[in-house]
Amino acid sequence: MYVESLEIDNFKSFGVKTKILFDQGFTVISGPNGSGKSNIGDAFLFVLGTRSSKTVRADRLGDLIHNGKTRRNSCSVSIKFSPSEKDQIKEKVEITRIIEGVNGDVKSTYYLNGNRVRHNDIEEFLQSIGLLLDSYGFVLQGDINRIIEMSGIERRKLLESIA
Amino acid sequence: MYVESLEIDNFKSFGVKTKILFDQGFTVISGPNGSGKSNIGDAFLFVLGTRSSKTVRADRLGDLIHNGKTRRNSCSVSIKFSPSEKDQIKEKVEITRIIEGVNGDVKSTYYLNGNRVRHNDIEEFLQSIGLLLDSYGFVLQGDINRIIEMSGIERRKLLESIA
Amino acid sequence: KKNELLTLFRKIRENMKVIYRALSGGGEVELLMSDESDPLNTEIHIRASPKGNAFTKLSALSGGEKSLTAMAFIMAVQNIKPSPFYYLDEVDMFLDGSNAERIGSMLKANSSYAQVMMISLKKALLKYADSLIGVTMVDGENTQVFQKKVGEADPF
Amino acid sequence: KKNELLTLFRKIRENMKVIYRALSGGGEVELLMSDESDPLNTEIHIRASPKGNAFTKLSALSGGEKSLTAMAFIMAVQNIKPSPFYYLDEVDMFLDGSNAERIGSMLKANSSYAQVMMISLKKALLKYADSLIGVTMVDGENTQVFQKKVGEADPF
Ligand SMILES: Nc1ncnc2c1ncn2[C@@H]1O[C@H](COP(=O)(O)OP(=O)(O)OP(=O)(O)O)[C@@H](O)[C@H]1O
Ligand SMILES: Nc1ncnc2c1ncn2[C@@H]1O[C@H](COP(=O)(O)OP(=O)(O)OP(=O)(O)O)[C@@H](O)[C@H]1O
Ligand SMILES: [Mg+2]
Ligand SMILES: [Mg+2]
Repeated sequence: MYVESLEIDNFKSFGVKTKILFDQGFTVISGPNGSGKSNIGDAFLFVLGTRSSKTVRADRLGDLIHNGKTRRNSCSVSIKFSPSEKDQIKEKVEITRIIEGVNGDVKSTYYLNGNRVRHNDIEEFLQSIGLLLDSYGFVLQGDINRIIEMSGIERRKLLESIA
Repeated sequence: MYVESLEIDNFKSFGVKTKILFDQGFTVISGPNGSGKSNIGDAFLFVLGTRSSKTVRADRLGDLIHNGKTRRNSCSVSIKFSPSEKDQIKEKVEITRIIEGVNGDVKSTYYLNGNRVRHNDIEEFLQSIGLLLDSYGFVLQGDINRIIEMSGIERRKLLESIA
Repeated sequence: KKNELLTLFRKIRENMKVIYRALSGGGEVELLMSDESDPLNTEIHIRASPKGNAFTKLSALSGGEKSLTAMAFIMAVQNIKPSPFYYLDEVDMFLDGSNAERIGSMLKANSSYAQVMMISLKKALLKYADSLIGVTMVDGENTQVFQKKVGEADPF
Repeated sequence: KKNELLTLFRKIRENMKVIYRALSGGGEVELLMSDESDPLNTEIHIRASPKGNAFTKLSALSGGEKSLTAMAFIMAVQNIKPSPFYYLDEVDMFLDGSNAERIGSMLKANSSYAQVMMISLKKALLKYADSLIGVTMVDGENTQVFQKKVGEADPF
């Protein structure tokens, strides 16, 4: 499967609903500092179910809701996967994650092809297509530096978590 | 005063004796990865009397001696300062630092205008021209990252050391 | 568990050698365990010889050489646990032009069997891309996105 | 000692505001003490508003925005403890073209009263230089240096 599109609504610096189309092959994303490039990566991690707000550079999940002139109290991201030639299943799959609530408690809701599901169902689907959030499928800004600064013991622990 | 030249002999990747001339104003140093740019910075810190081998990215001072096909057991760096218009003293000043000895014990020797001096004499001269090694006159590769990752307490300690 | 770690370690070590040789234009890299007889308590270190001379500890290499070595480690892990798509955020930041181009051409090669998305500020990388996404912020608050398939008119 | 720290803190805070405004093209920055009544035990934090909207903690800014803020801090310290010469090693690494140019033009301005040496891989910086030093390693072991005053023939 490959990523066909990512729709981001009121998430971080995406105060305007935005749909990004992706092709197979090699896509390069470029633009000035602070324009929102890494926020696209955060949107990927968010919709694919990351539990930790730190991975998406926020103190609380509530901080992910766009903070601008007008403030709504929810945001959502949808990702659409499309089958590639070698896939058995020929259907598209769409995952949506919505968070609602003001600064305090934030509730996360997941949808798989329009049906409400739990976090585990998303995890199961991702495993079925071989997409792991914690191995190096996602190399975040600064990860290179973290690997360089790691001690020998930390590097072994990293390998243990991947094994 | 300004730096007129830096002569590097058998120090780090400078296996061939090299004299670099500097002008007043703005100099940009460029070149491929691993070619020896940061080693020029290390040569500055070395000749100006840094005591810690860590600042010049070495475990022991002995690691600063060029490690190549032929291995000598000493290296030296000389820096020549020249007076600028606004200086009272109109003479040039040259500082040289030599280290000798093999891997174990390494002896450092300092010369000021050809006369053998102690480390304190170098420190006194640098203070007289307002050159401090530990405030941000030298911004080493990676310092920007270190400032970003610092905690609030570390930042206060940094200011205390500068005050 | 002990054997799993040892097997993974050996696979990454082999993969890393091949990838690093291509990324550095002929250099060598070593992934070492301080004590192979006790994998669950050992340390893992990296040494590299970017120009083919003596092996150097990771901490004594230059900024760019370190980041190329780290990239070889990451790509080795990616090879062992393949994913349908990869996302890489400014991994070329410390690299000079020719090292960045080598990363670009390797990612282009990888993109024939997995989808690759890379964030980069370097113009040298754009020529390897199949499609480009331009990101900007005009009103100081909202991100705007422009898309272009390579070969179409330039939206930037 | 307490007063020395407080005085230094206030000077850096003022300097940093001016420098950051120039470096970011109009943004604001704040240097804050968590407890100004007890300077020797306080924490010091940095918040910035690069585009003039709400202040954001340093850790929530983008990579380039953080490094521009850190650079403003460094240059503020340099202003307070001036030195006859400055050495800066790839401080523009996280910056896009226009931010790197602003650093270049500020360093050029500073170089009229102090000698400035900067290591950079970005072509955008070379045009601000009075003289260029090219560094390379042909035999894989020894660094070679080429010098050029701007305006002379190109040795690169
Ligand atoms: N909840 C939010 N609401 C509005 N804006 C936000 C929110 N969270 C983060 N931002 C803004 O998004 C911007 C950062 O975007 P991002 O980190 O994606 O930049 P970038 O394009 O990756 O830049 P760089 O090249 O410097 O890494 C910051 O200016 C930050 O203030
Ligand atoms: N004692 C030594 N003898 C020989 N070579 C050395 C010695 N110490 C360091 N080196 C070599 O010097 C090179 C590093 O140089 P340096 O860090 O100056 O590179 P650089 O030009 O700053 O590169 P980058 O752009 O990646 O930061 C390394 O390849 C390292 O192996
Ligand atoms: Mg970013
Ligand atoms: Mg360097």
